[in-house]
Amino acid sequence: LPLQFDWRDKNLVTGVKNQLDCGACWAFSIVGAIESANAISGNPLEDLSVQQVIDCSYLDRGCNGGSTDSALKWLNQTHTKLLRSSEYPFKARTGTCHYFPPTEHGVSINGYEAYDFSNYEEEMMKLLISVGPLAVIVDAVSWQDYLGGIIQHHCSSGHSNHAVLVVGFDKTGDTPYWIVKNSWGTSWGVDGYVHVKMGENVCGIADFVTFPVM
Amino acid sequence: FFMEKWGRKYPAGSLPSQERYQVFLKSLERHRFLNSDARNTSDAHYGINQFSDLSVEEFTNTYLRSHPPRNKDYYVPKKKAFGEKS
Repeated sequence: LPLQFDWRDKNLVTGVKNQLDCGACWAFSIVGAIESANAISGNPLEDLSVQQVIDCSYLDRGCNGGSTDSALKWLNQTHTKLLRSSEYPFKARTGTCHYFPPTEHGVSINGYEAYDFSNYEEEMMKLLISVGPLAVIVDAVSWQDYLGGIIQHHCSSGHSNHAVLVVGFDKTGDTPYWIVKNSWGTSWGVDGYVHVKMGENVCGIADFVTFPVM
Repeated sequence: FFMEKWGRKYPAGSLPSQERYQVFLKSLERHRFLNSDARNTSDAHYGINQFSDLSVEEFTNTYLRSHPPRNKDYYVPKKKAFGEKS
């Protein structure tokens, strides 16, 4: 395994989004994973509609909360095609699900997988390199005040509450860390990203790992 | 400075404004506590950002709205982790 890996280096990660006052981190997380997986499959990298997932994933509660696995389950069961973000733009509130004919351009998934990698973060590294960015659910209470650096304390496994996207890792320094894309805008953290220590399941980053199969 | 940087406007002299200021002061206390564990330069650092005028409860209720699966049965057992497939 390489000491350093980052899907952004290959231009396969879209820009950081801002969920504003809408509690739909779960939708931003899986849409980010699908955007990258779609591009890794050889298609152009493009922003897909988070609002479509917020409005239409009936297993979740829109801006009031949801789960990455139930959103992927909905996408997989219904074969819904995700439209471009420009066609179904983000409004930061839950709305009525808009129907589009199946002939419409869009990105659908062929399945999804879910893993528990607590104590198996080396396996998670392999998976990240093999399939693309991974949607995870973490304990992010202390992230309210994060400015930069590598998170190593003040969060725990077993209290997952926020969905984000792992896009890479860096083991070249004294403290290896995961590179994590958040959805709180670019002015938060390290240009919208956060670094989380690897190897100790810090913030429960390896507890609930999902990704789409294209 | 915070209000200017993050475009906040609180009605001058109103009670909510005072309460909001107390929330901000509590954030500063929290930053001191969070930073007290830093042992080297690579450790995370915490301070004033766009969420500093929110209480922990407000922040949690607004932004931390994802939850793990209620039924974890479908999760692949650890021993069948991806690396072993190949």
